[in-house]
Order: sequence, then C-alpha cells, then structure tokens
Amino acid sequence: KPQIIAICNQKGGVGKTTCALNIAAGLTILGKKVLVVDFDPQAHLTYSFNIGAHDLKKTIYSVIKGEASLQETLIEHNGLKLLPANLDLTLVETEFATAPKREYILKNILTNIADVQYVIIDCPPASGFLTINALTCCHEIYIPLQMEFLALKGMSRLLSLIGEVKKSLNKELLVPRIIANRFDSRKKLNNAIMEKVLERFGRQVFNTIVRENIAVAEAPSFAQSIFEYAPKSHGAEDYLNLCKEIIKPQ
Amino acid sequence: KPQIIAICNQKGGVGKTTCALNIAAGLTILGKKVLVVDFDPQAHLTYSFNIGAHDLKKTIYSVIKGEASLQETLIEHNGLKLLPANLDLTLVETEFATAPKREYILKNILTNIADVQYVIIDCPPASGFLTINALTCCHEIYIPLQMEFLALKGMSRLLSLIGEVKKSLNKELLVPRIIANRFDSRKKLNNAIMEKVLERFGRQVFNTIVRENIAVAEAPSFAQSIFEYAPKSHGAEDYLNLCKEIIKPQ
Ligand SMILES: Nc1ncnc2c1ncn2[C@@H]1O[C@H](COP(=O)(O)OP(=O)(O)OP(=O)(O)O)[C@@H](O)[C@H]1O
Ligand SMILES: Nc1ncnc2c1ncn2[C@@H]1O[C@H](COP(=O)(O)OP(=O)(O)OP(=O)(O)O)[C@@H](O)[C@H]1O
Ligand SMILES: [Mg+2]
Ligand SMILES: [Mg+2]
Repeated sequence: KPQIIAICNQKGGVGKTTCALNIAAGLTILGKKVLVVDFDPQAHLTYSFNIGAHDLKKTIYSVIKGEASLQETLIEHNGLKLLPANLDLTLVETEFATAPKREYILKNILTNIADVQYVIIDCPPASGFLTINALTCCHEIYIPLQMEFLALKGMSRLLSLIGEVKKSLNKELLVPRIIANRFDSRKKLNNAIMEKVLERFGRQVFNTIVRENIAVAEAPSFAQSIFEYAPKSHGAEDYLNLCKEIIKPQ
Repeated sequence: KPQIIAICNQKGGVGKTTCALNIAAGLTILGKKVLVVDFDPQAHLTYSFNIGAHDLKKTIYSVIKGEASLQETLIEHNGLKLLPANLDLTLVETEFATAPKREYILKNILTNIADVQYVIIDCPPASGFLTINALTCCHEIYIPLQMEFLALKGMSRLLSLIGEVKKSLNKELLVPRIIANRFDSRKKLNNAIMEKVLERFGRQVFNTIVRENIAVAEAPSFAQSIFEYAPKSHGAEDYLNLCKEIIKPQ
C-alpha cells in the first residue's frame, strides 16, 4: 500500500508544483515507484511534463466521474506515473456539492492503486474543496514555505484546517512537515523568518533546505526534472537530499 | 468618478498583493486619492497594513451583506484608504450562489464611492467568483507576470476569462495591461520569456519593468510600502515610474 503525501499551501507560488515534480523524480532515482497526482485545475504539473492539459480527453476528472479508469488515464514519463489534470477539475466542487462523503472522492479513486510506493499530490493555492479532499486521503502533508512575510500567517490558517480534517475526516493524519523553499542565505529576511519557523515548528521542519536556484525554475520549460536538466546544480543536490530524508524511517 | 483597476492573475505568488500595495502608495505620493480593496479572503493586503484581519468585526464582507456601510469599514492609513478583508469573504460565493446579478456584488458596493480618484482591487489566485466580480466592476485590468515557465500558459486562460466577462458582464472593459514583475536581467529565462511576452502583447506591456528587489519583499513585514521602507531602492524607483505611467493619459 503506497504512502500518500499531499503537498499543500494555500499561499500562491511557494513551490508546491516544483516540489511535487522534483520529489517524485528524486524518489524515482532512489529506486521508488511513484505516482504523482495533479490536483490543481491550472494543471501546471501536467504542463511541466510537456503535456497539453487542455487537449486531454482523460484526466483525473474523468476518473472521479467514473468515465475512465485510473489505469487508462495515467501517463508514464521517465519512470514515474502522472495522473494529469485540466480545467475540468473545477467542475467537481459544484457537481459533488451535495454528495454524501464528497470529501472522499480523491481517496476513492486511489484506493485500489497497485505497484506504487509513493503517491504525491500537488494541491492548488486554496483551502477549499480540492485541498480538503487531498488532506482527507493522505497519510502525511508537506508544506513548502518561503521564508518571507506572511509565511507564518498562512501557516496558522492551514494548520487549523488540517486540525479540522484530522478530527472529522482523517484521524490517522500525521503531523505536517515543512519544506523551506527558495532559501537564500544572503537575505536577512529569509534568515529571520527561518529562525521563527524553527522556533515554532522545530523537528517538523525538514533538515534539508531547498535553496533558491535558477535551474529549478528553468527545468520545467524543458519538460525536465531538476535531475535531468541540471544534475550537478544545488537544486538537484537539495532535492535529492530531501528525498533521502523522506525515505529514511523517522 | 474613480478609475477602477483590478489586479488579477490566477497564478499564485506573482505579486498581485505587492503591486496593489505599492501602486496604491505610489499614486498617493503623486497626489491621487486612492482606495485599495482587499478582495482575497487570505487578506495578505490587510495584513500588510499591520491589521489583524481575523480580529476585524467589519470587513468588505460586512459591506457586501449590508451589515456595515463602506464608510465605517474603510481604514485610513498613510493617506490612502483600505477596504479590508478576512476569511469571511469565502462565504459570499455560496451565500450568493443563486442570487440574480451575483457578478455585480462588488460593483454595487463601490457605486457611490466619493472623493476617490483610483480604486485598486487585489484579487485572489483563482479565476472564480471573486475574480469575476472584480473583472465585472473594473474599468481596467493589470496582470502582474513573472517571466518564468507557464506565465504565458496562465495568460491565455486569464485572457479568455476576461473575454467572456467583456462580452456578457462588462462591455466597457479595456484591454488588460501587463506588469513584468520580479525581473532579473541576469537570468536567461527572464529575458527569453520577456521577449515572447513583448512579441505577443507589445504595447499592452507597461514600459516600466519591476525588478527583483529584496526591499520589496521586506517592506510589508514593517507594515510599510516600498516608498516608506526603502525610498532609494530600485523597488521604489520602479513602482514610482510605474505609477507615473499609470496616470499618464494613454
Ligand atoms: N528552489 C527554487 N529556486 C528557484 N525558483 C523556484 C524554486 N522553487 C520554485 N521556484 C519557482 O517559483 C515559481 C512558483 O513555483 P510553483 O509554481 O512550484 O509554486 P506553486 O506553489 O505550485 O504555485 P501555485 O500556488 O500557483 O500552484 C515557479 O516559477 C518556480 O519555477
Ligand atoms: N519585485 C519584487 N521583488 C522581490 N520580491 C517580490 C517582488 N514582488 C513580489 N515579491 C515577493 O513575492 C512574494 C509573492 O508576492 P505576492 O504575495 O504579492 O503575490 P500574490 O500574487 O499576491 O500571491 P497570491 O497569489 O498568494 O495572492 C512575496 O513574498 C513578495 O514579497
Ligand atoms: Mg502549483
Ligand atoms: Mg496576494
């Protein structure tokens, strides 16, 4: 049975998609079988695989609606599997608005997954229907955080949402873990906020800090992970170390 | 009657809030009377004014619900007015879900505004109910864009939404203008994408490019605009030039 990890943060642009892509690729390099799920209607993860999301006939939406099987919808790419998305995914909130157990629709389509050791879910910048579904079906949550103003503000909001989901929808949820992203040690602001985050969250923060690295931002335009695009970069080094931390038993 | 400008981009973290804050401050410095509207339930603009959004009794939600007047809800700060938000704003989508003319709820509360020359609206990273309301009530749209992968992808999506709003809800909408943000001329990626954006959008792109500048990211943690925090910085220079471009008759 796979370990299911949701990558969440309702703040925009903190690196959810970048982490989903590179963690999935790094775990694959370390020999794991990975499924990465695009759970954002904006489909940036899907586009990062050089897939024209808007032209796809079968996406995670089709699987949720029972119009296609998970197997026929998955796309294989460089040794890992992608469950793609596109704008159709915006329809689920209204279509399932009155359905009982509507917080379990993602969990239901992932239940019978076989031959996968990790499922990584990329969430949208919102704390609504889709994110709640991801929080309901995962074993653990990774929160990418940029060490800037309002990072902590957004955290309290997200933590109280996680608390509510743990209480009524997913009692097994582990304590969320924080990925410090786009860190630039020359920036006073990054250092000051990092200090506060460590003070407040201590061992919840991954030891590996993902540094600001232009190669990380460039890789998706070549439909590559950081490992394929710039294997010797700081970005590749940081993401590989992060993945080693992920698979190490805690 | 004020000029109403919506700052939109469904992509997260591109600088909508930062632009709203600093454009409002810059226009104020240039002698204009400005109201800045926080239209994001995450309330980062409100927090940037050092206001504890979650503790507010009166916010834009109260005005929309008719529970408070606009006048008593506005907060004056350094010569400009803020219409604050907090998480209550997430309620409007469901509460007005079946209301006729629900795309006009923002327009309605801004109709009788007096003694204001510019209204700047900060939108959330989504293309849903709130953004549609902002697009319906504004005269023009500014789109902050980071010159990175997927910037253009997101643009096509946003432009088709704007097209739909123009056709059926706001026929007077002007062509949107693009603010290049966080530009770093040493980055090949920024230069390459900028070239594509200029090629496709030409005169829709503001001449002023807002450069990557750490002072811009630091200023809100001191509840200051870039002008108060670092008046001699590149950030202050760029935002002031942007504001001069804004007030210049086109
Ligand atoms: N470590 C890094 N170094 C440099 N650039 C980075 C890094 N991590 C992310 N980025 C860049 O930051 C931008 C935002 O990242 P990304 O799209 O992954 O964030 P997100 O949280 O998924 O955004 P959204 O909320 O819109 O879904 C992208 O252009 C990405 O390439
Ligand atoms: N010109 C700039 N130079 C340096 N940092 C910047 C600049 N513009 C924005 N930033 C930083 O980028 C981050 C994202 O900016 P901001 O919160 O304004 O984006 P947003 O589009 O409003 O995000 P969201 O989609 O979550 O509402 C912030 O930490 C901000 O301080
Ligand atoms: Mg994303
Ligand atoms: Mg914002």
